[in-house]
Amino acid sequence: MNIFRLAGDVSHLVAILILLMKIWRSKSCAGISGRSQVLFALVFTTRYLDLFTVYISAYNTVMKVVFLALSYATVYLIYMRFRNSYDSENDTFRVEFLLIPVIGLSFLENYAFTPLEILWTFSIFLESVAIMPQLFMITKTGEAESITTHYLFFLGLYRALYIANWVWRYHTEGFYDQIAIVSGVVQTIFYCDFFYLYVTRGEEIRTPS
Amino acid sequence: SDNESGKDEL
Repeated sequence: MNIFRLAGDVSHLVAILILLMKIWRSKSCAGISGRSQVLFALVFTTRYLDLFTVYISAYNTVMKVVFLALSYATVYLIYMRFRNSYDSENDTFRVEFLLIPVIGLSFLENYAFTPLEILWTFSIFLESVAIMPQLFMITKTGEAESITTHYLFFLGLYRALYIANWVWRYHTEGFYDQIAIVSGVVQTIFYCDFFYLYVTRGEEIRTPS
Repeated sequence: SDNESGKDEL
């Protein structure tokens, strides 16, 4: 554990909590892509199956359970509790265009051809593109509330901090995880355009129409 | 560290 990794995990947790609290307090999920949130729940589910097979640390176990619980709570709020406010007309990104290539790639490129490893690889690849329905929705409607942009900022910051963590680990431990690093860099690149808008235009984002 | 199972990152 190093400071970049810890800051990355905290940033990830903050992002998820910002979104959950926004929906809970406003009793509305307007402007939020339910499809992205289902994909993130799928990411956590397929990645954290090792909760049942290996014990790493109390921190690791607790964080995994928290991420799983919060992601399912978010999906529940969007599709059940506050479904009247769900903007399904603008949440139209075709997720099969993400899922099919990601499933194919995880069978081709993995560390071992076993169910758990393939599912782990699937989760890493899927995470790198899971935000696309949300970014698509913002492009389609041309706007995002400031609280939604804070969510995206912390979510992008999380993977950027993980890159620093990987650089650190490579230099101090000689450790590197090629699949995670390549996917993490791709994932972070998707946020660059957003980061630019966030910094230059301030919180509330309107895309040029 | 090996890459299979027991990954310590989240």
